[in-house]
Amino acid sequence: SSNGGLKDEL
Amino acid sequence: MNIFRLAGDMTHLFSVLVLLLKIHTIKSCAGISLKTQELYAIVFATRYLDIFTNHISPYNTIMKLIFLGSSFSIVWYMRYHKIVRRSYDKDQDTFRHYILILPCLILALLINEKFTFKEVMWTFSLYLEAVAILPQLVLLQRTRNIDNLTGQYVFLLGAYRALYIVNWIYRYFTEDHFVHWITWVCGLVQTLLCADFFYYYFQSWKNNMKLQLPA
Repeated sequence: SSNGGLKDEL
Repeated sequence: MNIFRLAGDMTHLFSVLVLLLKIHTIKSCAGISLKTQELYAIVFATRYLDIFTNHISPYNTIMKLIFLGSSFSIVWYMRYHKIVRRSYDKDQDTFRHYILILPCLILALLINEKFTFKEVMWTFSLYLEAVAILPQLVLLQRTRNIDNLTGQYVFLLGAYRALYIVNWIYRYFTEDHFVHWITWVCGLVQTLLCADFFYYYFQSWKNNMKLQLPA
């Protein structure tokens, strides 16, 4: 899955 | 969260702490580029627009607050603190950093994941972060004697992005997590810009000599 929109990195 | 990501975040955090230590306790910002610090403040302000709406974890939120708070306070110290600002190498720190902002903004408007305000700003922050170190590298090259804290600061900052790249590779294989190609390219550019510095940093460390970049 792509991280499409969900940015869980800094 | 994997070990590479954590190590990347920690080196990033340490780089900021080293800089704050220098500014706060030694009351000096000699060798530090205000231009680069201003760019980082813009980077974090535009990247963390989702800080209050997109909750990932307490860890993420706290780290975002630390990076936002530290970057703006460093700029404040260098510009307005009556002792710290005296040590700023204004005449050497001449890189016209504002010329980096517009191309990054145009590029973000043209090449992005999704054409929304938040996405474009997020992409802009990636482009800008990739090149934000340039004024600092130019200043380092002009500085005859780079003090230890400044050298460590730039080293940690470069190591942070290199570790993030390892993290993306790891996530790609273990989590099926794809980082967008824009992120890859920016991360690579940012790390490569530091590669030259890394070389001289390790040379000086190996030979136990003071760090100095060739003119």
